[in-house]
Amino acid sequence: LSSQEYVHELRSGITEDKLLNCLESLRVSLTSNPVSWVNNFGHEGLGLLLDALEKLLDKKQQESIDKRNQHKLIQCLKAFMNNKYGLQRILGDERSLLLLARAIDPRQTNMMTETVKILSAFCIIGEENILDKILAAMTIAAERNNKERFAPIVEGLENHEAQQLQVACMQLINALVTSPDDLDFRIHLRNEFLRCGLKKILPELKETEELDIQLKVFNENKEEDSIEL
Amino acid sequence: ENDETGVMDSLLEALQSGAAFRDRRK
Repeated sequence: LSSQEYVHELRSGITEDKLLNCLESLRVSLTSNPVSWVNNFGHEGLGLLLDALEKLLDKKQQESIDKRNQHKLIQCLKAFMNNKYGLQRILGDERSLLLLARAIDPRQTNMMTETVKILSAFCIIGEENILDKILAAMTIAAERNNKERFAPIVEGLENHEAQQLQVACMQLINALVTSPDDLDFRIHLRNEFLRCGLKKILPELKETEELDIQLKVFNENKEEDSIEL
Repeated sequence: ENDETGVMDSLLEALQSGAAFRDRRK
């Protein structure tokens, strides 16, 4: 399909099964076509992908197909932003960050793993005010669920059945906590995570070899901030 | 044009290896 045909498909309100096929095919196209193709799709396509994700996130009773479509939409967004144009389009769209923050759902392990990785990447690109925007999005998303804003991240870390999710969550914690230039703010964010349950589970996380690198980063930065303080 | 692709992949690699955090402290 051409980029415009995908736009047409997404706009036409196709059934859930057809949407899943369309999104899988779109993900491959976004990955394998030149940036000019992604650019052409993005003019209208990004808005349509975000509309579809928002519609699914708003759905109260989610069927299995809805969850699969939701995950596939996150994969499409990830493929869309694997170039400078796509990344800037996503970062320039306020809705993107909020919808990604809402997709941090510990019940959907694979989707959460990819979402959390995307948000971690945003933290380190050096975009102005990006940390404030991510924190604001996470706060709004958590308020919708009456949870503390970092609770889903800590919950993801507690899932010993999903080590990739644990690694991704620890990466996001490191990306958030090391972002501020201001020492007090770094300490504030770290303490907020520790109070939210991280302190309690840190000893058991040491048993997981896959977490070695991220735990080392966490502890080294904590120590350096203590010295600076 | 291809130089512009792989942006997200590079960021994710840097995060996973811990290199992203070493670079930041410097």
